[in-house]
Amino acid sequence: NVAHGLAWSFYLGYLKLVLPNLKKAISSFNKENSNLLWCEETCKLHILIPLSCKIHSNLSEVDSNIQFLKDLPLLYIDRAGVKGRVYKNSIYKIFDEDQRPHYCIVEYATPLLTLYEMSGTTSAGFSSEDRLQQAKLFYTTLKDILESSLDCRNCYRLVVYDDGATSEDEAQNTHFLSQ
Amino acid sequence: NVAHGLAWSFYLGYLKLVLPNLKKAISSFNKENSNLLWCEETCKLHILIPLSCKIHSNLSEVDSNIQFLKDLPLLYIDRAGVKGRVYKNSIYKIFDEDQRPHYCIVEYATPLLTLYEMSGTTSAGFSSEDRLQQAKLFYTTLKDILESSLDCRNCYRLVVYDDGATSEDEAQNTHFLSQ
Ligand SMILES: Nc1nc(=O)c2ncn([C@@H]3O[C@@H]4COP(=O)(O)O[C@H]5[C@@H](O)[C@H](n6cnc7c(N)ncnc76)O[C@@H]5COP(=O)(O)O[C@@H]3[C@@H]4O)c2[nH]1
Repeated sequence: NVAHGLAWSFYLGYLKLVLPNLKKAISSFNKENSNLLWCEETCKLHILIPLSCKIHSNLSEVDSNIQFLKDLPLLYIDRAGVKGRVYKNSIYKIFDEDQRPHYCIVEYATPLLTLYEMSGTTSAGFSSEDRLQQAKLFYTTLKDILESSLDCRNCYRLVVYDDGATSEDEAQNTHFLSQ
Repeated sequence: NVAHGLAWSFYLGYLKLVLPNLKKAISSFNKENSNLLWCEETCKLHILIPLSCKIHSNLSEVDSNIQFLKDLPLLYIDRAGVKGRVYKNSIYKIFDEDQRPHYCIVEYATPLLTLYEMSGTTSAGFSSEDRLQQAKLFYTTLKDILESSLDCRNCYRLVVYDDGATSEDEAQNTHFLSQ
């Protein structure tokens, strides 16, 4: 079960480090950017989980209504021999149907990229049929881990969607603008 | 097999991105630091794999002969929605028995930290007896992946050691100074 290990690694090696620091990063961002991230929903890390595991490197490519705005303040942590390893989160500006802008801290769950790339490499021993099942297992494992983590409460939102059918743009749009 | 997925993720999501860029990063570092990393052996990423999975955040804590020197130039990649994600590698200065300094780009294999932390969390379903077996599986899988990767040839050195018995310092010292 590749997805089980990847979900734990995503939590232990990333979310457990950045989520407890998110509120502080947002409040120092707001001081310098006239309180742009004022609403409760905006102050969470939105983690995109497309069950197809098709992950774009740049969100603004996916949908013209999504534009990169700025980074949150960077987090530096000495980790496994790398001094001052950098953790960075991007803020995006998203336009709704009436062209009103909303702000959102959002990124894909990177381990899905590993699942996608593994299914494309024969020696990894992992087929594209496995991919959907592993993506679902990744989501349910991550959800359980986060629900029992006190450190990360109210700091995240998992946005899972089945983009096999509808176009990526539709999936993105409906999820974001429903905020 | 958790270790199988973690080894593939370490290659696809990290080594495959940073190793092909290493030679370029070293040559630009050498221009500004009077060719400090001149020797062939030094121009590789040394990846520490202690079979105990005991990973220190800061290598200078492990052994007083090892001192952090500087970072290599940073690598920025748009990845999974994070714009300009930062990848950083640290250079250390290591003194041998005769107090002569050697330079080395070295870090621990981050996934071993995940293995260690998972074995300490009951809900991860992973015991500390599994840990040694998974650490060995991680090493052999990673070794096979890297040996068949053209992108990463001659850019790395896996330094595996059984630090269960000897003190960490001895293991560190003997490996480094044998360069
Ligand atoms: N030494 C080191 N320096 C790095 O910059 C680095 N980046 C990744 N890795 C290791 O390679 C593997 C693949 O990385 P991926 O990004 O797919 O998964 C990552 C990713 O999903 C998430 N994550 C970690 N750091 C970040 C980050 N800075 N931004 C976004 N996501 C991150 O959490 C997972 C586990 O991270 P680590 O536990 O640090 O170990 C990773 C992993 O073993 C690194 N290792």
